[in-house]
Amino acid sequence: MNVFRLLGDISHLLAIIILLLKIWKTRSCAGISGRSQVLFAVVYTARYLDLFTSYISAYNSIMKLVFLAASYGTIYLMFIKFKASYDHNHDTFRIEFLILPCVLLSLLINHEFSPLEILWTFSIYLESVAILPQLFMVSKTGEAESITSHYLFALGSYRALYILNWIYRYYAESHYDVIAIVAGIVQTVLYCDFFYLYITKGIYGQ
Amino acid sequence: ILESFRHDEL
Repeated sequence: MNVFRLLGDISHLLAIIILLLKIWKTRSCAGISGRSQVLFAVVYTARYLDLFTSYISAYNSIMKLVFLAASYGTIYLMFIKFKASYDHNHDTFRIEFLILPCVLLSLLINHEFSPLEILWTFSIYLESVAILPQLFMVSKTGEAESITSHYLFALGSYRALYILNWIYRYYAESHYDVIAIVAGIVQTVLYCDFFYLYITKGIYGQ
Repeated sequence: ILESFRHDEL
C-alpha cells in the first residue's frame, strides 16, 4: 500500500459517500444518472466476486463490501425510495453500447481465458466508461449541482491517483498490468473536460 | 504476482 493507492481509495470512498449523502439529505436523486449507477453496480459485482475465492486483508475485504453495499444502496434509493425524483427523461444514454463492446473486448483481450479473469477484465473495461451516461446527462442539462460536481471530481480523482500508484509500483516493485493501466488512462481522460470546468469554475466562481 | 495485484487493488 503506497500513499497514491491510499489516497485513491479514500477519494473513491468519498465519492460514494458524497453521492449517498446527497440523495439522502435532499431526498432526491435529481441530476444523477441511474444508468451510470447500474453500470457501477455491475462493475463492482463482476470484480469483487473474488471475495469468495481469495482473502488479502481486512482492509481489502471491508472496502469491497462497502463499495458493493453503497452501490446497491444508491440503486435502491434511486429506483425505489426516491424514484419520483429520478430524472429519467435526461438519462437516455444507451448503455448497451458500452456493455456489449466491453463484453467482447474482455473476451478478446485478457490475461487468461478463465471465468473470474474475464469478469475482472470486463469490470475494468466497463468501469473506464461507466461514467459516460452521467457526463452525458450533465452536458444535456447543461449544469450539475455543486454537490454532483464534487462527486464527479472525487470519482475522477480516484483513477488518476491509481495511475500514480501504478507508476510507483512499476518503479518500486517492477510490477505493472497493461489492461488496468490502459483502461485507467482512458477512464481518467474521460474526466479531463470535467476536471477543467470544475477547477476553473471553482477558482473563478459562478 | 498477477493474482495478488488482481485481488489487492480495488
